[in-house]
Amino acid sequence: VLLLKIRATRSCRGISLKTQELYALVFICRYLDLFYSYISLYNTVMKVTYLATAFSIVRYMRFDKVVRQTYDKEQDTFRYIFLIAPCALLALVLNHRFSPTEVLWTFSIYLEAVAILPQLVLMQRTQNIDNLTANYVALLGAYRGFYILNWIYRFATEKHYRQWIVWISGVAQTALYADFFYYYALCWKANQRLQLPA
Amino acid sequence: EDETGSKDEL
Repeated sequence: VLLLKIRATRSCRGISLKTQELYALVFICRYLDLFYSYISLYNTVMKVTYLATAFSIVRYMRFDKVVRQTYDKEQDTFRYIFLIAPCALLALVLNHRFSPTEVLWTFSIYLEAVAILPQLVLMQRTQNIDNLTANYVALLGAYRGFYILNWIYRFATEKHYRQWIVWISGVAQTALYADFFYYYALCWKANQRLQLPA
Repeated sequence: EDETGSKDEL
C-alpha cells in the first residue's frame, strides 16, 4: 500500500522515514534465519518480500530525486535512540537463549512493537492526512492485531505453542494503535478525512 | 531443545 502511494503520487508526504528505517532494521534482525533455516516456500517468499519492500521504500524516501523532496524532515523528529536502546537492552536481558541470533530476533520483536511511534507522532502533526497514509497505518496495525486471533487458535490446537515474548509484544504493539483506530473508525463512519487531535 | 519452538511466523 505504501509503495503504491509513493509510486503513484511520486510523494512520501506524511510518511515517517524513521519508522520505515526501523522496520528495515526489524526485518534484517529477524530474518537472519533465511541463511540457516527453511520453513516453507511461502515463509521464505514473504520474508524476502518484506525485506525488499522495506528497502525499496527507504530508497525512494532517501534517494529518489522527486520523492525525497516531499519528505518532511523537520516534522519527523522522533529520536531513534529512544526506541533502539531500550529494545536492545531488553533483548539482552529478556530472551529465550543468549545467542547472537536469538538476541537479535528478540530485539526485532521488541523494536517492531514500538516502530510505529515516529509515524504516529508525525501524523498528529499533519493537518491533512491522505487516505492512503491513513489506510496504510490501519493495515499495519491490523496485521499484528489479527495475529492475536491466530495465536489464540494455535495455543488451543498445538501442544507446544508458547511464545510469551511474541505474544506480549504483539499485544503491546496492537495497543499502541488503539487511539489511532478509534479516530480512524470515527472518521470512517462520518465519511470524513482522518484528523488526529493534537 | 529450543524452547521458542520453530519460528514459523513473520
